[in-house]
Amino acid sequence: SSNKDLKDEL
Amino acid sequence: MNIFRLAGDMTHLFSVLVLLLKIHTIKSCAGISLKTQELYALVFTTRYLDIFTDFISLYNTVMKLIFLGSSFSIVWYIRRHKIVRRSYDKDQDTFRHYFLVIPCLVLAVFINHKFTFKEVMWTFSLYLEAVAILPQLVLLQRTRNIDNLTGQYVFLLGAYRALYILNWIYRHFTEPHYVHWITWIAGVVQTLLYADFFYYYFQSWKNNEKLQLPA
Repeated sequence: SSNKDLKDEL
Repeated sequence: MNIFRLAGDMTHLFSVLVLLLKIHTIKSCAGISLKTQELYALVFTTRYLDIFTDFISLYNTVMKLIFLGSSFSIVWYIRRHKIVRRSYDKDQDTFRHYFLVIPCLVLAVFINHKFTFKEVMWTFSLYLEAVAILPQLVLLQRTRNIDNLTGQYVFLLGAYRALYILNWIYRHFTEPHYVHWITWIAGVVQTLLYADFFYYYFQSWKNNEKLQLPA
């Protein structure tokens, strides 16, 4: 989900 | 990873290392709010719950470990270190955690991207990070003056989230469907909270005088 891509941030 | 994100992470890393180094070398935490440091330890704990379950990159994992380690070390130094703890001004650092933790928790339960434990905890960490600096800013106003290192620490902390906002704008234009309004709003609120501090910090730096925050 698009939310996943934000989890690559700190 | 874009330049804004890397600059933001490096600024953030530098801010916690500046603080840790200051406390470690001069064995003093004068002017530092333990409340803010404890809130940051909570922010990183609730933000990085997936550190052992979702591997993203070595860089990501190493940085998470550094942020967790440094924030808990700073709390340990101020609470436990026999010399440092003596310079902690507990009579001035009286901001109550729960005034920030409870509203952020309630907000995270009602406003989140997905109602799962990890997602609510992650959203809670975003809201809490936005306001975690408040006890530190209140302490700076009470103590009326601020030594350079603490000023630099708060400045770097504010600058890192401002760089992250540039990173989100960049990703919004370069990646399809990159929409995370909760993160954006929390990040903008956080940066605005620093804005008044930035204003007085620049004023004092420009007029080359000690930083005085208005009462």
